[in-house]
Amino acid sequence: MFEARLVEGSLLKKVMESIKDLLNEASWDCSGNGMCLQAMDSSHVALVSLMLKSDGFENYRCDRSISLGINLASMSKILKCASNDDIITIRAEDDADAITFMFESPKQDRVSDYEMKLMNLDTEHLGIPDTEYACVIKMPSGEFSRICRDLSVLGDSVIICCTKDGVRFSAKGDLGNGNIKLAQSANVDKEEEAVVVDMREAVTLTFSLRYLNFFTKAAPLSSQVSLSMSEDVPLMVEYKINDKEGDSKGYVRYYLAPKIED
Amino acid sequence: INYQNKLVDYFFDR
Repeated sequence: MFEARLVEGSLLKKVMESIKDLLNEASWDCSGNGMCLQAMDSSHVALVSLMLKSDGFENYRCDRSISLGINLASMSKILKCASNDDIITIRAEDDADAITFMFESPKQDRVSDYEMKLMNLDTEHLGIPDTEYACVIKMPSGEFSRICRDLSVLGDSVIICCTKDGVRFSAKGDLGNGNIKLAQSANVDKEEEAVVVDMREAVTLTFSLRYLNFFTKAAPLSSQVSLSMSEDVPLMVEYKINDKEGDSKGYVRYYLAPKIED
Repeated sequence: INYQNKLVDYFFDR
């Protein structure tokens, strides 16, 4: 039997919002370590790899590893029935053909449960090679969302140029062109507002803004986002999920293949 | 024009 109880139910709601527009269906791979999900979008240009660690749950029982095939649009609709301050419990029998969600109000005066059919999905998992990235940019997640939204006014691609001075985002199109330069933050008094560029060597890559704007749906999960880049390697965009003490409860990682000038 | 690559060009099928 699999059963996981999440006191901060809003976390699962936000996770669903961060993937439902990019993926149609995916499997939650549940094991003793936690709940993982890895899936590519239908065009195989972007991949989501997310994990909710077992110690982020108030209680977590996983008798044996199981894979729960889910239609994400349906799961997202059911999770919309949960209030932000609800406690969410997910349950599935080992030989399950259905998954149950239970939402409890904080005062336990309102308990709802929803059962959803599971799907048989062949979980084709890609191997993501461990990469020593040439550049890692850490910045406020709201800032990145703003850049992606603003530049998509100009064109459908963004050129991200990372040097030791900082990072520049550029876009051009029929309307004209635009550049947004972020300098490395000097005084890092408030960690989460800082822009930190860790550069081994300069990198310039081009990416689709359409996909980046899907990725920024994860911004409510984390005040910071990191962009990891190397020449001719997919971009990794990571939103870490930490608790109030800053301990890791998991992450949402997006990978995006670059666009190549030909 | 920019050609959009696919992830399978970079990640390996298990």
